[in-house]
Amino acid sequence: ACPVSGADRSSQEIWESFSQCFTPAVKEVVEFAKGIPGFQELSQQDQVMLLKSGTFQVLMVRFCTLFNAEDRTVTFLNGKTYPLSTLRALGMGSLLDAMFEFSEKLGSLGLEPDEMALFMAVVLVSADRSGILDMWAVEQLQEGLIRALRSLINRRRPDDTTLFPKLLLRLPDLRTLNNFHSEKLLAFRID
Amino acid sequence: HKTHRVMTLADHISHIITQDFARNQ
Repeated sequence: ACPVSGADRSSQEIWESFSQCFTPAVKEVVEFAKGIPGFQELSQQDQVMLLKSGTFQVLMVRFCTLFNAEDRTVTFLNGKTYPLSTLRALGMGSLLDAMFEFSEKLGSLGLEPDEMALFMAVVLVSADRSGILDMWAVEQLQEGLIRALRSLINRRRPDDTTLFPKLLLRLPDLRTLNNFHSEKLLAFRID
Repeated sequence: HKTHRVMTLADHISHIITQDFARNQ
C-alpha cells in the first residue's frame, strides 16, 4: 500500500514494502475466484493450478486502473500517487513500462466495473492449462464465462461490434506480461 | 544485519495460494 515513505527509508526497506504489497492482493484474487460461479465445482487441484497460473494476470488487470498513462504516475492503495521516475528506483522499470502500455490499451476500451470483473474471471480460467486434471470442466467454465461477457458487452453497446474482439486480444498481452515479468524477484525480511 | 527470503513473484503467488487452500481444508 505504501511503497515509498520518505528519504529516510533504505532502498532495501522500500523493496520489502513493495514486495509486501502483493500478499493481500493475491489473497483477494483467491477470494474473488471462489465467488466465480462454477469455480469451486472444479477439483481443488485444478482450482489451485488455475490460481497459480492466472493470479499474476488477474492482478495486472486489477492494478491497471491505478496507472495513469497520461501523466505516467501510479496510485497505490494508500491513496498516494508516485511518478514512474520514483518507482524506477525499485528496479521494476520494465514491468512498470509494460503495465503502462497494457493499462492504456485496456483503459481505452472503457469497461464498466461489472464488465471488468467478468473479464478478470475470464482471464483466470483462461490461464495456462499445464497440470490441469479435468480439461473439459475448465473449458466448459471458460466458455460459459466468455459467453456471459460477450452477452453483457453486446447488450450494453449494441452498436460497437469491435469491443468484444478487442477485449479478447488483451488475453495474449497478459500472457506475455506473465512470461516476462512473473520471475521478477521480491524480498521479504525474515525476523 | 537483516536476513531476507528472496523469491520470484510467481513463487510468492504460489506460496500464498498453497497456504490459503491448506488453511481452509
